[in-house]
Amino acid sequence: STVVLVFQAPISEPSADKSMSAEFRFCIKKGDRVRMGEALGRWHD
Amino acid sequence: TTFFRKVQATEARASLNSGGSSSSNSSSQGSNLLLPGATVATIVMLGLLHARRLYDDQKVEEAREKGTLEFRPDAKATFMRLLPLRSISRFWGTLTSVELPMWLRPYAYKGWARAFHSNLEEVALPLEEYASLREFFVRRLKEGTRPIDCNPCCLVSPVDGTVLQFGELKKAGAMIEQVKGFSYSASSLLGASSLLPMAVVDDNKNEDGGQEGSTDDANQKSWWRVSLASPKVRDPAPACPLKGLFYCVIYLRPGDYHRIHSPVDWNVLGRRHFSGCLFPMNERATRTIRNLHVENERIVLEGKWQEGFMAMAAIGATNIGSIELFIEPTLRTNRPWKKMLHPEPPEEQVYEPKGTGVFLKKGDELAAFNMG
Repeated sequence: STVVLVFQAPISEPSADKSMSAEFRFCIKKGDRVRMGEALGRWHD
Repeated sequence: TTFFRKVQATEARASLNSGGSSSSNSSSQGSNLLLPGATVATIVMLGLLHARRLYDDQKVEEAREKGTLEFRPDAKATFMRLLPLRSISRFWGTLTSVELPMWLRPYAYKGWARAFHSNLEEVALPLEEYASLREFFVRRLKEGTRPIDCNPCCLVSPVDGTVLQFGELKKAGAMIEQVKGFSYSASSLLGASSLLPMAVVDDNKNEDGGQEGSTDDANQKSWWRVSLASPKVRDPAPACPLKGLFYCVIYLRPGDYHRIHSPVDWNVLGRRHFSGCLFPMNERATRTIRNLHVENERIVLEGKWQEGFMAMAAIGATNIGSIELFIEPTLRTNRPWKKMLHPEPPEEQVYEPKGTGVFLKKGDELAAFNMG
């Protein structure tokens, strides 16, 4: 069985400091094992 | 070498024991040679098979690197289409629903856990309390074993599983990659009447300055018109996804926790049920069966969250054919096909109150995959 998520997430103009970008970024890699409740992606408010 | 040494030793012994008749000597030599000969032939055959497998694996790896392997016509995939997979799935469900005797339960579930790498320490109840394998399969976990990331600026995984693909939908048609070299459109997965935020690309203008309009008109197309035009892999172009549309595909192995939770706080506005095929969903099937994710039976939940559109597709497989939706307990999946005509239009349900639907908080349990 498989679950597919399709969603809109925040985007922003490219900034110098990418770590503080308001843009949504995945924090996973292909092939990673994830558990329910773990973050798939984050953005900064 | 051992074989030839044995032969030499046998010959030497035969020459020493020259008292026997020549005919009996030759027959005993023949029988002595027969067994080592068969052994050698078996070893040679196994060696050849192993060499061929290594060669095939190498070819597969080379092709995968080039991106040319995926979705070649596969005899196994063709064969799979001929099998009554829905009936097999339903039979499997019946079989696994059989109540096991109390004494057998721990052994059966421990065996299952060993085979599919489940962690029995996380199981909420004592093993004896799960009456059947089907019941054990959709087990709940102990409180606190799956802490929800409380960061308000994060989207959490709705399931335990392996990340197959993820990325941003950018190009025309909003294509989701199944495997390298082949993709399916998001609207094929979610349905033609999806709320997917797409913008119609005006051919007369470039992409940057292009006029963006609603795809409501496109969504008005009937299922029949769309599916008869080019079933499953229809190209919804020239619509392009709006910026900031992402996807993530997570595969659940048989040993994984099989309940689905809410990835964010959101309002589920509606549900769509596609009663498709029930192909297996393992890695090989993903590589060999075209459009696997849009062929298989699935439930699509659509709604809105603070950042816009949100959709979740739960796709069934042969062994895990039915999907139980806790926000709509009356929904039944993996039913026997009433019509042989394929594809059937998806069955839609809009949740009340219209425009608000059902509110779910991040981490709320919303569905489960059942055996058969």
